[in-house]
Amino acid sequence: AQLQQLQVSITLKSECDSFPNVSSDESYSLLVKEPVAFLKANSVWGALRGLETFSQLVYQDSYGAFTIKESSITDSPRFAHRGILIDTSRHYLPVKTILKTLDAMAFNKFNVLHWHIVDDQSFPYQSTAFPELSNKGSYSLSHIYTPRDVHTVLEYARFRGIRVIPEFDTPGHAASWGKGQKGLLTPCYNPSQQIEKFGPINPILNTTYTFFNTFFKEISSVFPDQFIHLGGDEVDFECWSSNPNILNFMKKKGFGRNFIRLESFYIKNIFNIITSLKKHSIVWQEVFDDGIELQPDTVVEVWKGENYFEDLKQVTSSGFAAILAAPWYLDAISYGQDWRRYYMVEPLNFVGSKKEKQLVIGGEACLWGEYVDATNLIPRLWPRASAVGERLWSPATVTNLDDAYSRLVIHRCRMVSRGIAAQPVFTGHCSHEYEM
Amino acid sequence: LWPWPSSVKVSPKLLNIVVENFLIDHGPNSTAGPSCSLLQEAFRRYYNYIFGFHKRYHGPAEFQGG
Repeated sequence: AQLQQLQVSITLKSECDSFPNVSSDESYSLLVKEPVAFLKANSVWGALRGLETFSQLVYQDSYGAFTIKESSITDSPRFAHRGILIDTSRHYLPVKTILKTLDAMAFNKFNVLHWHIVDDQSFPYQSTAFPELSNKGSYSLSHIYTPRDVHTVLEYARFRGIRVIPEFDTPGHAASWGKGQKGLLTPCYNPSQQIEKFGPINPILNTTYTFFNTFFKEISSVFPDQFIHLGGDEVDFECWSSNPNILNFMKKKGFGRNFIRLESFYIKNIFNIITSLKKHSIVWQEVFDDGIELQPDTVVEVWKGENYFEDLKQVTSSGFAAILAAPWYLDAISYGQDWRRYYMVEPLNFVGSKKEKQLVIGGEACLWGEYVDATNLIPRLWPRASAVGERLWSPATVTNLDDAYSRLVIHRCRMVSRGIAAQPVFTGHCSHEYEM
Repeated sequence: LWPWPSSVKVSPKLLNIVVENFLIDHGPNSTAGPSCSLLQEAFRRYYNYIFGFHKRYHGPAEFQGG
């Protein structure tokens, strides 16, 4: 008995020329039967997921012959937001490495690339409106992402059904912005003299918001996704508190010495800019924790590791959508099979109503860049992120670690055979090693 | 399979695949066709993922129908 063909049928609007979005239909059904297999999906996004599953069903024996078992599969993701965060500021990642990461994400059914593109250390994003940002803020002129680079990443991702959500983290984590945009950061004082040190974005100047108006207008046209990640984490108030102009402004506004109110003032202005551009915002959890007024459709990303279920409960009970990142900071490495720890996280394991739990839209495996560059990103990320991938795609009942281990070992070898240098799960070998 | 799908039924019946004759194509009633470059590229990519490794190191398997 032979399988001669796989027929792929899109049943509703194909969305062939669209970009995926948070409500893209990724469901599919796959029937493998002699002589023709049928893959049906409502849109191309489901077809992409089904093609990956079909490719995993084909077995090649040691003589090189290919076989497949008759099977019937219906599938759809448990969470809509299944992301990988990469950090291209602490270390620049060549475009080739980002594309390879997108390949591996498709093998693991991830659908969001959270591109933490700039931060304190470097500003590699080449803005057309403000080219000095990368001219002065990047590590070097070869450590930048040109508009063509960004377009390449966006289209490569789209062909794999992967959304690209850019993060331009402010008011903190913005040291590299100041090198190219004079006056954007707050000058610090010590005690009454201005010193050669800058702090967060200067929230009291109109020029700040004029700049961000133009900048985010560019970002919203370059990056097609409806969401932009605005950051908002780890704001250090020390510099603001040292600056007499800031203190005068706060006095006039009636903020007293409550710097959170100043931060709220800033964030609200940025929110207004994003809303005017018809985009939605994602923020790190501090913006919510600090009681800053959020727009109803703002998504809060929970990253703090201590008590993340309580944080999820707080965010969702306040009616906001949440993304879970806290238990999946893969940059923290250890000896042994730490994938098991990521795998056993149950994202909805908090006290909340059904409606509140539905506000958890998904999660992200995060690989911050302090100790990661193109030499080790792929082996650090894979297959450890694969554990997060199954937790976010598969039904909640799929938790058997032994079964997962035996499948992950094969999956890791399959990734290696497809050119992804995924590190070993434990001991053993890959069948194709002998043939090499 | 990774990640594990929502519902999987697998029969013991084994089908053989002759690489040279196998085709990934659009269904006759599909709303997407050859003009859909996203799917065309996905067909090419997955054909290569499934069989490409084989082509590189094996050449066609000596496999006769029946």
